[in-house]
Amino acid sequence: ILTKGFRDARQYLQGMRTLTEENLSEVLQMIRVSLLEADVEFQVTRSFLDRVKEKALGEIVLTRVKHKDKKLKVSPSDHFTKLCHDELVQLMGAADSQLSFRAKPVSAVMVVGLQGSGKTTTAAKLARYIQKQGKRPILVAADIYRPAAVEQLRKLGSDLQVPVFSDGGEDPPSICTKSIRTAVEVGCDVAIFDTAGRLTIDDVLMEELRRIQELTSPENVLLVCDAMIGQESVNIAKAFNERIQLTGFIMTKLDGDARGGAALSIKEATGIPIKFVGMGESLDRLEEFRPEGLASRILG
Amino acid sequence: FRSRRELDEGMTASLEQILVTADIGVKTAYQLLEKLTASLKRKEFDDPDAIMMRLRSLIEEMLVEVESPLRLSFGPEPLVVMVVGVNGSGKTTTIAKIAARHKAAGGKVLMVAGDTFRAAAVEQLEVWGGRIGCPVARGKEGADPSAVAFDALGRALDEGTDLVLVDTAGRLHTRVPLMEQLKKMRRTLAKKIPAAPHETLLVIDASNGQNAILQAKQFNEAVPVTGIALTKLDGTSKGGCLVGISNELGIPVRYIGIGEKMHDLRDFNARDFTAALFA
Ligand SMILES: Nc1nc2c(ncn2[C@@H]2O[C@H](COP(=O)(O)OP(=O)(O)OP(=O)(O)O)[C@@H](O)[C@H]2O)c(=O)[nH]1
Ligand SMILES: Nc1nc2c(ncn2[C@@H]2O[C@H](COP(=O)(O)OP(=O)(O)OP(=O)(O)O)[C@@H](O)[C@H]2O)c(=O)[nH]1
Ligand SMILES: [Mg+2]
Ligand SMILES: [Mg+2]
Repeated sequence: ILTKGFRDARQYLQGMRTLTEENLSEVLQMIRVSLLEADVEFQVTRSFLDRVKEKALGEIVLTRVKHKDKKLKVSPSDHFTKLCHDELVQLMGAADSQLSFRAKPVSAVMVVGLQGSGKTTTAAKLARYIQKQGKRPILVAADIYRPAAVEQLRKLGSDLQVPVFSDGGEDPPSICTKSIRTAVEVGCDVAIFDTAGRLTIDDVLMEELRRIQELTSPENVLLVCDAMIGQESVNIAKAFNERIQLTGFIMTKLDGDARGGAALSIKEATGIPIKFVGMGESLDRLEEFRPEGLASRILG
Repeated sequence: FRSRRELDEGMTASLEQILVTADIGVKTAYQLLEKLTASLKRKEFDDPDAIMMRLRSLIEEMLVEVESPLRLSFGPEPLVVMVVGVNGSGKTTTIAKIAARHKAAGGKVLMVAGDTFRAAAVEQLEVWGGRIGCPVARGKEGADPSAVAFDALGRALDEGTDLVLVDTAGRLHTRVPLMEQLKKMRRTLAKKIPAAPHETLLVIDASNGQNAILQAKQFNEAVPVTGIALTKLDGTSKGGCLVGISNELGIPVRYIGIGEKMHDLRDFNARDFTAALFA
């Protein structure tokens, strides 16, 4: 499904024999609209277009030199689309859904993010994924605030036959620390911490995350981000990253029609790799990140 | 000599940046800037403060049109509010807040656990019911949500309830069978109480970008949406997606959510919202 901005751009270029400085700036403006409507962050959009413009101008010059008035093999419209697509794919980074695991005894995965982004569901999906890799995960109910958060994780754990650790009397850093000991006792080798949703401006809760990280040194710290998120994506990711060192992020709810421009934005602005995407509510709906797939979706 | 019927490029660029980074959307931003240019007096083009004030009042005027708190006027039969929206937007929590407010005002509320699908969705609403002191109508696990809602209305009629708040499962507006389920829920409510649901409240997360407009359009097409609640405005997002939604659909905006506790609900106020957009 070509989004209007890209469709306009392609149509605009259809009739043209070559890409020139003039038609390039028209086309870039159409692409800009498309990217912003896809929720690509404002500054990221600007730097992306600057790079595309630079490459395209460079090619225009090269083309003039090489071809003079010979007919071009590729139409400017296809060529330009490919240029944007390739630049976007490159920005997304290589496919890398690797999680990091220690040799022994227990590795940890800490799942963090804003309220309602899909952490609890994703934590369970990760448990299933990790189980399929032959490991023995334990889910840790570190959200002590949300009504029935523990019940929610227990239910998901039971569907997967993955143990769930919870402790009604403790605070989240103690719960996570204790869970590591329990993991060893019950023969699990990966602990997955499901933390409470929080705002980046909530200093107490951000400090709680830092404390969990300090006490348990999780090998994997994953930001769970809703695909529908708008312009705040970069600020949010940076704020989490500043407090705790993120090792990756997961974009959820990509089974809808949100274009997911936040994925590009976060990667570009922070360098944090996209590890997985959530493609539905059921626990088998976790896919490894493919830059091609996401690039096409953002471009439309 | 430059004709002063145009904002200069620098001004346009910085205004556009303010609007777009607030999630107002690039197309809505263009429309607003055109309107702004058309409304400015000649001498105002040189006055950045005047330009800002005019832009703010344009937006405020637009939002005043949809500022419309939910007037819970009670008749002989219960007022039924069906709450809908995409996954994780804040439906269940918003229901708890509305219930708490109405109970505090002396009303009789029934919350309906119409999300029979998601893990611990019923339990979550029951915890809230316990905190508020408000009954929760529920069915068996995996029960048909419409059946649960139908029975709940029967109970509300029997018990003289003033306000029934029907929670539904989160759903993406692109899932046709789930949108059909919503239509069925609506028809079912009307079978028990012909005017029900008196309000269909769409809950939208303020941190959403342009997808919020698609959500509003699609939900509105499936079940006419009569009100919007914009949640999580206590976060860093300005909720600018509301401007695009209001511009295109004009749906009344009832509430804003400003936190996770039962009192964190406010009636939507266009002036305050607009001021915060520019803060
Ligand atoms: N369609 C779809 N829904 C999802 C996906 N991931 C999660 N959800 C749904 O999103 C809603 C919120 O998910 P949760 O896992 O409760 O989110 P959370 O981040 O743990 O929420 P808090 O703990 O309250 O911050 C639920 O209805 C989930 O079923 C996804 O990839 N696709
Ligand atoms: N900060 C903040 N958090 C909110 C607000 N409203 C809801 N939340 C949080 O958002 C998360 C999701 O809220 P829910 O009420 O479970 O959302 P839902 O739409 O019912 O979710 P599903 O039923 O899974 O689709 C919870 O952690 C809530 O505490 C709000 O106004 N501000
Ligand atoms: Mg959770
Ligand atoms: Mg809910």
